[in-house]
Amino acid sequence: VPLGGGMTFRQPNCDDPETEQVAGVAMNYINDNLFQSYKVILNQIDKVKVWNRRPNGEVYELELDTLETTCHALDPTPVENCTVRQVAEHAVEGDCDVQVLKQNGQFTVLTARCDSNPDSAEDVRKVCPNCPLLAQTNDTSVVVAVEKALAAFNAQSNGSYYQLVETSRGQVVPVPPYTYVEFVVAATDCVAKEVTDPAVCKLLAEKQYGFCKGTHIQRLGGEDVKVSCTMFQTQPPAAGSKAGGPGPVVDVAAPTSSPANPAPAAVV
Amino acid sequence: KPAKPGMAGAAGPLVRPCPGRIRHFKV
Repeated sequence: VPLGGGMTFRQPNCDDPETEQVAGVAMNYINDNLFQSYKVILNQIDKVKVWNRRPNGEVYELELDTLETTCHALDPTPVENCTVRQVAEHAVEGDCDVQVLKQNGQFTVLTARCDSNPDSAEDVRKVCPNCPLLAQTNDTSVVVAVEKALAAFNAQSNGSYYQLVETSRGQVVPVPPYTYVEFVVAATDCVAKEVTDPAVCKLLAEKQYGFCKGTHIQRLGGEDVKVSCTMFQTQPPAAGSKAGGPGPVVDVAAPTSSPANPAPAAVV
Repeated sequence: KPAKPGMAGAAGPLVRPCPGRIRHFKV
């Protein structure tokens, strides 16, 4: 309530360097505090208001449009190096409301709230009539594909047994019929070759996450499963932030990377 | 100064402070 004219705000342009700087601070905060789904990148600044704050400082209120990248939230790759998920892959947009305090030249994110939505089927169809749409992560085909892909990964693991942490996305392709999935796994205290009851396996205190892509083809004569996983550097037990984490490491079971292509992936 | 009916509008680009530019594509 504007008592005595104390509550005043200004509205700089959305593309002002000042506004973009604050949006950048907010985007870093959002990605640093994202532990599931995919990293996001700024697409458009929708609105900005700057409130005077007593006794000093200013509070920026921003509405930001974001787009999903193909880097998982746990992937240590800097978001600047991540690819924006294209419309043909069924892009996902986000709307974020953020409040950032600027005081003595320092920025502090006060609040950040984001909601995300996949692009409409019509928009995807306009760009790519035959591209598969995003399926629900609890879709039966997606669930089966993740289970099969994880089982295939564990069958070839020479170390830990890996548990499913998150099904990140799934697409059911009609022709030729197959299901594509992306999911997150984490190492447990069980040895993959010796596990008899996966239910008793517990995640390691030092979390080691991996991001997997898999396909499952169900045929009359059998099935075909493909999976490849990128294992990330272990995270200390009390890790509350992903900042400062080193890059992905090569799994001991992985083939040696060639010097020309030092891919950090552990691929099975 | 308000324009009178029939008068030409002010020349120059329309200023749209917000929303800002689209960096990738609109969903």
